[in-house]
Amino acid sequence: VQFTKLKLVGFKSFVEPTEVPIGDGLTGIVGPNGCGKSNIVEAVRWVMGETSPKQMRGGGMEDVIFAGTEARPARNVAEVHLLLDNAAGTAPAAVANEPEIDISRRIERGMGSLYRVNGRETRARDVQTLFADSATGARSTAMVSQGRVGALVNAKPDERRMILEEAA
Amino acid sequence: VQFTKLKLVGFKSFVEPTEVPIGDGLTGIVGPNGCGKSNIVEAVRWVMGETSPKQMRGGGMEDVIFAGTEARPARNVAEVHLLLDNAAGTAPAAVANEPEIDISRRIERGMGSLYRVNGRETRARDVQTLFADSATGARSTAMVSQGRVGALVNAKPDERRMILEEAA
Amino acid sequence: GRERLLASFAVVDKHFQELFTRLFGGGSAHLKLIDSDDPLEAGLEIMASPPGKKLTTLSLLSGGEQALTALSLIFAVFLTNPAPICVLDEVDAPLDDANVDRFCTLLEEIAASTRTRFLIVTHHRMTMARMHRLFGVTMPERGISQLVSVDLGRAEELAGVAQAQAA
Amino acid sequence: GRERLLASFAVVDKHFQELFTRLFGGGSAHLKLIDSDDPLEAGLEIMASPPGKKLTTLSLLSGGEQALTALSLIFAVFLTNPAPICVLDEVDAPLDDANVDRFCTLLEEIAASTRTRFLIVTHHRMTMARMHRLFGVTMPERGISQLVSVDLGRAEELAGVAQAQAA
Ligand SMILES: Nc1ncnc2c1ncn2[C@@H]1O[C@H](COP(=O)(O)OP(=O)(O)OP(=O)(O)O)[C@@H](O)[C@H]1O
Ligand SMILES: Nc1ncnc2c1ncn2[C@@H]1O[C@H](COP(=O)(O)OP(=O)(O)OP(=O)(O)O)[C@@H](O)[C@H]1O
Ligand SMILES: [Mg+2]
Ligand SMILES: [Mg+2]
Repeated sequence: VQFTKLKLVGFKSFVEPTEVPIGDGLTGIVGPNGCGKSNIVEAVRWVMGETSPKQMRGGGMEDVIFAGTEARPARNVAEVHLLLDNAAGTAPAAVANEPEIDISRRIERGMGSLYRVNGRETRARDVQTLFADSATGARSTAMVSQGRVGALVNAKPDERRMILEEAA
Repeated sequence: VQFTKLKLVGFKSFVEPTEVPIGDGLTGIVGPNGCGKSNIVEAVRWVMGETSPKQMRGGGMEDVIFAGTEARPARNVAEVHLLLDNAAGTAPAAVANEPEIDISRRIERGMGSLYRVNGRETRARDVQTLFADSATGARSTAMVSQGRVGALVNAKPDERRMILEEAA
Repeated sequence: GRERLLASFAVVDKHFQELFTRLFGGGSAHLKLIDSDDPLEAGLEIMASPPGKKLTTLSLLSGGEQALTALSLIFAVFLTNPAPICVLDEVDAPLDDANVDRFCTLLEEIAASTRTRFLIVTHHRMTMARMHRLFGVTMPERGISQLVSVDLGRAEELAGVAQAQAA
Repeated sequence: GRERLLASFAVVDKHFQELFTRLFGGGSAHLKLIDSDDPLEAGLEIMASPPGKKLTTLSLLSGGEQALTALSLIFAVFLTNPAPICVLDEVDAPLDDANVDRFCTLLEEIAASTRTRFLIVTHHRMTMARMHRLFGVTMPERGISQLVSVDLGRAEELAGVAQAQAA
């Protein structure tokens, strides 16, 4: 599978619909402090099935929903889509025959999260498995949040063993 | 009091006697990764009476003693001096009349630390008090180690109260 | 006891509000004593809103915004009871250039208005350029640190290429 | 179970050794299973010695050295079982220019030899210059993020001065 695009709306500071193309090789994301770069990283982890609000730097999971600014009111819904190209047919069994896969997560205040794969409602666990079977996921070693690069080095030896399981 | 100079020998990667002048205003310290910049910061905290090896990034306090390289043998002693100018006579009572104050700490493998103030052997607690009475010390808010700038913001509210006591 | 702490809270808070607005070029912030009516038991909460943003929980602030907020508080404590020495180890690492510039301007002003001496470890060229003097740390012999006084040109080199020589 | 883990350990360790020496321009490092004879219970220890230095406990390594060691391990796991996407948020912040250069060279090689796509958040001009494409995130309206495609010149501006405009 190839990741091709991230789409967000109402997610943290991205209140307007935003598309982030994910092309071949190296895509750089730049900008001043506080403009929303790490929010993009979190959107990727969130749609992959992250369950801990702390990983989203919030108190509760609803902290990912646009909270408003001095000039704009808060929103009630946040939605993120991750688009995958499966032309090679290498996706896990559940979606093996679909040329394009659209995985989305939507949260509404007071209602919790709803995941969909190509429009079909899906359980969080199945979405997490879909990514795990593609050697990735919200807690993958290859997803390194800001300030966390040293975490592997500072972790205890038994915590580090998990990376071997990921590599297996 | 004015800090005027830091002298180290056998302390971490500073095996040779080294003097760091501490002049008025802003003194910058630069250099490539791993060359010893943070070791200088730790030498200042150490001579002020730091008691936790973890604050020195080591397992035991003897980790501050030069451990050798491929080409040089390890040492058994580390020593740091901090020189203060007390021409204005504002130093705490114990050393109020001395125009220059030389505070030193020396550690020898298997023997622990020895503090001296102007050559006179002094207890760790008295050295710590000397610095605390001069509004500084190893744990002062104004001593910010690498990667720790966010610590105040990430601390719990009751942990932060201590800074008010420091400011009082 | 209590009076001293309350007095110190008021002064630190006043400095913190001012410094936050200066470092962020706008916005507002203040301190709050929470969890207990007794200042000796209470916790210190930080309320911060960068320019144009709503008051937010601290953890939602970005890496750079958290560093600036922390620096505002560090300097607020510092101005309340000035220490003879301040040591900052790469505190400018998460900051973009505009914030590095504001941070350095603040440093220069504090250095000019107090007798405090600063030791500042940095990789940022802009910060290096604002220092009153520069020392380079190198390892001409691997694993052995040496300190040399340098000018800006040499400092920029040291921060960058010295490692390449060791390769 | 055990065989799989042992096999994966051997491959990750081989990659780790190679990558460490490349990122540090020398030195050596390896992984070790400790605390138990059963790989399913054991801990993973990292043994690292930068060029010319003795094998040291990880905590004594400098900020930049720890970041490079961690990156060697991340990429070692990665090369063993390549993920379709890798996201790195300012992992180059603690690195000096020479190490940023080696890090970018390694990224380019991994990107060329696998089908993996990278999203790399950075403030470093050198890293920006090595990207295949660049997106800038700005807040033309305070508190509201917008994404724009940019060239290197514009990217350098964004990383630096955009904040100043907001002031
Ligand atoms: N739910 C939300 N609604 C609106 N804005 C939010 C929300 N959550 C976070 N933010 C805002 O997003 C900003 C942080 O963005 P982010 O952490 O992505 O910045 P960044 O570009 O990574 O900056 P840095 O370079 O400092 O790391 C904060 O200012 C915060 O107020
Ligand atoms: N007791 C010791 N004996 C010899 N060398 C030591 C000792 N303790 C630490 N070191 C060495 O000091 C180096 C770290 O130095 P330091 O942390 O000061 O680097 P730095 O200049 O701050 O680098 P960075 O820019 O990456 O933060 C390590 O490589 C480590 O091996
Ligand atoms: Mg960020
Ligand atoms: Mg350092």
